[in-house]
Amino acid sequence: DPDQGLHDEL
Amino acid sequence: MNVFRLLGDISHLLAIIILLLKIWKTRSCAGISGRSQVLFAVVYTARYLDLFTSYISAYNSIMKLVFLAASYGTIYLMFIKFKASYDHNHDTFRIEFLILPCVLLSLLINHEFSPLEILWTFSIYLESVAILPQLFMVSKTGEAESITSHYLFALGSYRALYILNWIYRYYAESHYDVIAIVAGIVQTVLYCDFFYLYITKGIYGQ
Repeated sequence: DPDQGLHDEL
Repeated sequence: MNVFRLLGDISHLLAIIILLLKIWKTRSCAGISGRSQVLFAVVYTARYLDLFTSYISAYNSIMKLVFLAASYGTIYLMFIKFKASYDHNHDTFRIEFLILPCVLLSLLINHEFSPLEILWTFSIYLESVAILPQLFMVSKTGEAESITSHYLFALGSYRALYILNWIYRYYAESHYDVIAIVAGIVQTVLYCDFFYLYITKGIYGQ
């Protein structure tokens, strides 16, 4: 699962 | 950052600028769905609250502020400054039928049950259907000004480019976000009918 919590996309 | 995401953000920015220019230059918001614009403002507000909690990059923060300012600016132009030109009769899509299911779904399917994450998830789900009132309005009026169809083409292309960005990130960074990807595919699919019309015969002046 990807590293959640930090959404680096707009 | 990759070229697909950069082109996607530029396409998104272009769409918002085209819309603002259309309303400002023609001093009219005829043919534009105010309901969709309200949904977009809700999407950006719910998604960009992390402006205050996490810093990604100057680009990320500046673009978030631009999208927020532009969406509220569009609402101001539509509902206050040029409110006389707002086409109430054709902008009738029941947005509560979009918002409520997105709220429920974001509470059920999310990455983490925390306020910011739920709001982000809600904004992702809502964005995927936020254009429906606008597409519904175009289908009701049976046409769209050419500038409005360019707006829709740029707006639809932005998330299509993001799908390419997600494919790239999956292979290059083994990073993926199922929620964003599924919602992004739904969002892009909703434009397919419009894309077909736009490309085959330019739906304006029908």
